[in-house]
Amino acid sequence: MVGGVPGNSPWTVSLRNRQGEHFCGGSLVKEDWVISTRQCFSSCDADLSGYRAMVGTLFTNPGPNDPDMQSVPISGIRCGPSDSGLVMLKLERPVTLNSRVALICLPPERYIVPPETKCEIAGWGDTQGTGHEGVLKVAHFYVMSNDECNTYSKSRKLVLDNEICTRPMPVELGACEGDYGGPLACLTHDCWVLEGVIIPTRGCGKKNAPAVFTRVSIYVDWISKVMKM
Amino acid sequence: QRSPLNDYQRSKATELVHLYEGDVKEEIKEDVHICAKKCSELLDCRSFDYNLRSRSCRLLPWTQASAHVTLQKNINYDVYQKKDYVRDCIMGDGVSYRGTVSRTRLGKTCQHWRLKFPHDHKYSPSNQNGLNENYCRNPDRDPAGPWCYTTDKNVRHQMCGIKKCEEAICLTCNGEDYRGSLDRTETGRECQRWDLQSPHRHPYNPEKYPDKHLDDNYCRNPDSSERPWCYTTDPGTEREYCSIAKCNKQRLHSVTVSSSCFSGKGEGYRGKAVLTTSGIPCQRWDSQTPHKHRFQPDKYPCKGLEENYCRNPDGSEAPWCFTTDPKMRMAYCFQIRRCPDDVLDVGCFYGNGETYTGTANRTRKGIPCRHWSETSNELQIPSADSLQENYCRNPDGDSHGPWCYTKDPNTPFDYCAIKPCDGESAVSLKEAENIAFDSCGKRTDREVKKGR
Repeated sequence: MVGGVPGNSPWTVSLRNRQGEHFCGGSLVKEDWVISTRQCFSSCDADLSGYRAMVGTLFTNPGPNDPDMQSVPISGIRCGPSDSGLVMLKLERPVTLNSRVALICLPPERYIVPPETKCEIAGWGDTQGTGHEGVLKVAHFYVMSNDECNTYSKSRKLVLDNEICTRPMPVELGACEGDYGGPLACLTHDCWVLEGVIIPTRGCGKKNAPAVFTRVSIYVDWISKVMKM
Repeated sequence: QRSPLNDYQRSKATELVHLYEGDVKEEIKEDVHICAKKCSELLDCRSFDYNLRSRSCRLLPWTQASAHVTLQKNINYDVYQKKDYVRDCIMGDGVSYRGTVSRTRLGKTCQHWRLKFPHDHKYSPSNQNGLNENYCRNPDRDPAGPWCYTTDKNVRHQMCGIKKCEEAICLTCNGEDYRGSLDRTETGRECQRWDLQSPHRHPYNPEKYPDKHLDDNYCRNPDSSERPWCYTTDPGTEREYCSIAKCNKQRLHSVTVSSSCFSGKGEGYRGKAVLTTSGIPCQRWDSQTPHKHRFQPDKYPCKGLEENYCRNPDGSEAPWCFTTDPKMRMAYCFQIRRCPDDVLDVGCFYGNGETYTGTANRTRKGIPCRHWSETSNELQIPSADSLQENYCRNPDGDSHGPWCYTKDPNTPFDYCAIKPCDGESAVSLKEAENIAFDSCGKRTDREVKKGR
C-alpha cells in the first residue's frame, strides 16, 4: 500500500504461497470462504496444495507465537463469471471469528454504492518507501459514480458497469504489488460491506487519478451459489 | 544416516495384486522403516505393501514385473518395491540389476541361465545371484554392464546395452521436467529421500509439491536451480547437484508459448512487457545491478531471459522481473493480459439465457455437464421440461448466463461455453433500498492513544 496508515481490517486475508510468502490479498466472506482476484492464480483449477490463507495478524511476517494468527490451507479455487476476474477460495477448515478475525458483509445484488460513500482498502503490499513496512496498512477513499469516473479518460471508457471507482486523491495513495485481491470495504448502515476487489492496474497510488475495482454486487448471486454448493 | 527405504521405490495409494496370491502372507505390525529393513534382509523379499490404516506391512516375493501381478489403486496402501527390480537403468556396473530386459543391444534373444545350450557356461542360478529366466545380468562384474548368452549359436554372448541412470533420461533446459531415477549426486553421495527430514531438514515435502514429482530419493529440480540436485545422506553435505547427461534438443515441453498474453503461470510468456504492474522498469536479466541474482541468461537457456522482459523462470505465480528500483527487488507484471482459457463457444443466448434451449453441454473450461436428472439438486430447482439431458440451462435465473452441474468433483457447477448474442450483456444496477446486515462487517475500532 502506497501511503495509508497502519490499521485494523479483520476481514483482510493474506494469501501465502508454498514458501510461506505473502503474494496477494483476499476478503473473508464466510468462515471458510475467501474472495480474491483471478490474476493472483495460475489457473481456475490450480493445484493449491501448500497454499494458505492467513488471518488475525497485523504483521506481514508474524512470529510463530503470534497468539491471534490463524493460518489455514486453501483446499480449492472457483473462478467467477468470465468477465468478473474474481475467484473464491475454499479453506480446508473454518477460521475462528474473534476481535481480530471477522466476516465482511456482501452487498445486495446489483447494488450501486452511492457516490461519496466512505470506503477503505487494506493490504500488506508494497509501500514504495512510504513507511510502515511489515504491517497491515489501510487507506480511505470516497466512491465516485462511473459516469463521473469516465470523464477522467478522454480516449476510452475507463470503467465498465461491473467496476467501481473511487475519487482521485491529491496525494500518492493506493494499492500496490501484494495488495491485489484485497477488499474495497465501504461503510453502510454501520456495517462494512465488500463493495470492491482490488485489481492490478498500471501504477501504484497515483495522485489525482481515480482507482478502479471489481464491483462485487454484480457477482453476489454467483458468490452465494458457490457457497451454497 | 541412510534410510533402509532408500532401496525402495514407493507407489502411493497402490497395492500389488497377485492373481493367485491366496492367503499366505503374514501381516507385520511395524513402522515402514522396519518393514523395509526386514525385507532387505530376506533374499526372497522383493517388495512390501504398507497398510496405512493398520500400520502394518506384508513382505512380498514379487514386483509389478512378475507374472500374474498387477498394480491396483487402493488408497489404504503404499507399495514399496526394491529399486533393482523396477528401475530400467543401471547404477554403476549394473551388478545389482534385477530387471526383465531379455534381449541384447543388437536384438538377440537371451539364453536362459539354467540352460547350457546353445552355449555351455559356468553360471548356475541361485537365490543370491538373481540369474532368473533369460534376463540380462552381470554376474562377472563386466564394466560394460549386464549381458547374456544368446540363443544364436554363432554369437556366444552380447551386452544388453542397458543405460546407466545418469544417461537413461537426458536433461532438457534446467531439468525441471526430469523424472528419471538417478539417486546419487555428482560426487557419488547417496540422495536423501524427499519424504524424510533426516539427516537434513528441508521444505520440499512431496505432499506440498505434487507437481514437482519429488519421488523417493531421486534427483529433482523443484526450485529452478541450474540442474537437478538432492539433499544427501551425508550429514556434512546438505545438498549437491546430480550429474545427468544433457539432451541435444533444448526446449520447454510443458508450457504454452505466447507473446500477447500469458497462460498458466506464464512460464511460456515471451512478450515484450518491460514494466511491473506498478510501472517500474525491469532490470535486464544479464545485469547484476541494482539487484544481484542467479537468473543469468546463459545458465537458463530455455527461459527467454532476453533484455529486461517480464518472465517467469522460477515457477512463480505470474511473469515478473527484478526492478530497476534498488528498494524493490522483484515485482509481478500482472498488467499482462491473461490468455482466455475458455473453450470455443457454441451458439449464443439472449438476456440472461433463461430461454436458451440449445444443446451446449460443456462448461467454459470444457468439462462435460452432468445430466440434470443425476444431480442432487443442491439449489432446489423445481423440475422443468427444459432441463433435458445434460444441456446448459439457466433454471435459477442466474444473471451470468446458462450453466450446469459438472462431472468434475472440484467444480460443482460452472458457466457454459456460450456467449450473449447481443455482445456485451447489459448489467442492471439497483439504487439503495432497505439494506439490512446481520453480524458481518463489524469491527472494534480502538482509538490509538498517543503516548509521548
